[in-house]
Amino acid sequence: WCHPVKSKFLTFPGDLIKNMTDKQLAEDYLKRFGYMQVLDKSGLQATVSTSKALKRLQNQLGLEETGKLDQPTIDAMKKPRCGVPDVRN
Amino acid sequence: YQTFDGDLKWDHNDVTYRILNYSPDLDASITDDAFARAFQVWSDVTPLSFTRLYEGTADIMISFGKKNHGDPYPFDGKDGLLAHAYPPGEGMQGDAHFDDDEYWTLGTGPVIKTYYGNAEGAMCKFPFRFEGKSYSTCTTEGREDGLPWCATTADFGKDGKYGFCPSELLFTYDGNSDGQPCVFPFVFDGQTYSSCTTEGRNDGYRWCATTANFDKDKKYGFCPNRDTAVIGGNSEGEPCQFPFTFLGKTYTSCTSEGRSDGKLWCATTSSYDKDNKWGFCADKGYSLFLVAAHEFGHALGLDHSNIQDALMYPMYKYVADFSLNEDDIEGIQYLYGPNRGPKPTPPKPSTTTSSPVSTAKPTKPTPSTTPSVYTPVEPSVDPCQVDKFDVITEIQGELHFFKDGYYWKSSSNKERKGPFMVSERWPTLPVKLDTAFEDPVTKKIYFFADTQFWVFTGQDVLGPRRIEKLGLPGTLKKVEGALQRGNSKVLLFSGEEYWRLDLKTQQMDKGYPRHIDMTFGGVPMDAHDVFLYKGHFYFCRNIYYWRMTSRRQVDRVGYVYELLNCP
Repeated sequence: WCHPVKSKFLTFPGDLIKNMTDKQLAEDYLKRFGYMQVLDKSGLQATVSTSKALKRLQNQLGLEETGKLDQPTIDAMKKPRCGVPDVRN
Repeated sequence: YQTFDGDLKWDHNDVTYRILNYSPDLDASITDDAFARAFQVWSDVTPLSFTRLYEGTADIMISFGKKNHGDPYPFDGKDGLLAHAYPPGEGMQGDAHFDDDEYWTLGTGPVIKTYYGNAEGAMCKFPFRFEGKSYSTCTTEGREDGLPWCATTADFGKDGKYGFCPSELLFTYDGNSDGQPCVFPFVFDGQTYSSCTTEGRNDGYRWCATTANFDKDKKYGFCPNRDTAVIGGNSEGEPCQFPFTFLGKTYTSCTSEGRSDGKLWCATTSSYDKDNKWGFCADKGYSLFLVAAHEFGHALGLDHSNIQDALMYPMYKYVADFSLNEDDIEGIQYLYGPNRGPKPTPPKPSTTTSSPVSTAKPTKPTPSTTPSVYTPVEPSVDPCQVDKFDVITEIQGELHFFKDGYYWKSSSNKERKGPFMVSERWPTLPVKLDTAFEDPVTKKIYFFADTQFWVFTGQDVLGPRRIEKLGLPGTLKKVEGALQRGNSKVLLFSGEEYWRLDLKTQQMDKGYPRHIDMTFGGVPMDAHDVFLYKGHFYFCRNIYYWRMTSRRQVDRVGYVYELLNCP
């Protein structure tokens, strides 16, 4: 058996490589779809912790609410979707 | 389900929509139909109705765009965000935008509708065999004119059925050239172009001139994507170039070499190594129907749901035989209430509950045969009270009266029968029809609605196709009447004019349109139904009809309900 050819990975010009880290992807996603901002009692916008925001996202997407950036949550964030925010402020 | 703050909703049930532009991925008639079916998802379960406008401002303005497309929420290239829509209200509220960096299909791969040829607009059949070779894309093999074509059955040698594939050499769309094909080479801004270009535009759409000199004539159109067009990359819409070389190797089909995400791509010139021009190959794509049904949910007032099987769940998931989830129905009916009219979809045969109270005795005909008897459903509308039928026409010797998805049958001195469900006998037809007629020789039945038409042979249907296919002008909004003339001609009426269609050639005869009052003096110019019955011409306006003899004399003016043998 010949040694498998090592595939050479290139960067293609114009490729929208979303070379964000999973953490950056999560922060961008939570912000874009309304999970980071909440209205507090007095109606003011407040920013919640990432863990709390993750729990809200996991609840909305019917995932286990771990509050952690686990693989099922990362996979869900990479799925094609509608651009309308999930949480309206 | 969720609604928007304050339960934003339309304050009227007759909602209007307008399609502002098209995607190069799909034939316009397929886009039209996908949107119409997406609206029907919601009108089936509410009192809402959806009317398409062709100019002016509609409640729901639908458009395709890429990246920055005119609102504060840019799209993000292929995948990721697919579309978005705004809750009901004025201005941009209620509008729906679709990301045209996506590959729009019906969810299961390329939807290649053919033109001309002898397959009457049927879809390409991939793979197909031609002269001993198998083809999974359109080909120019066997032709000198470079026009890509495909077979519409698996074996061209056996069936000989073919049509031409979408290409800029065949037609363009939108623009100001009424669909004329590109002219190559053409001059633009002093430069010469021998293919479509995105130069001069900042929205990334490919266009071409439809004369040799754009600078002089300013005539242009947008280029439809060929079936081998790439998606995204740096050559969106350009066709793959096979063979091409990459890292010194030659490729004759798409490859995932060089990529860590396994996506298939190809070069759009013969050498990637030299030109670095590339794009992703066609995949299953995203169902425009499913994404539109979701977005129209937003445009009607529904926010996202956290039920994974609900249409309003934020993530895209392809579903073959789609039906609304209870959660979606509860949400939309919370806003607009249930559909007060009769159930629009005939009950499924497997779940027939033959309880004594069931108002409809649902016996779905076996699809393979054209049943002779259809089961009347609970009459919700008294035909004798209808002041304007959608369609009146003679089929198999009986007058048929169509209204809002139902029809009644009547012939002189016989008991009126119905109502029957149009969808039971002629599935896929829209609820709102404009006219219909039966070909006296072939017994095929033609239905017209807006700018589309369907041809039924029993329950086999061809269509929808655009009425332009028959040679009617692209500006025509609808066909309102039909009069068979002899065995192979039919007059088609719209507004104050009429055309003559040759049923054999499926093309309009020369010398038309003509003015109705030049030929049919004495009948209303704004008849909304025109039909032939027992040798007389009938022109209807509201509850009245004018009857004309074949010698073109009006010999009777009466009430339409007389034709229905109403008391």
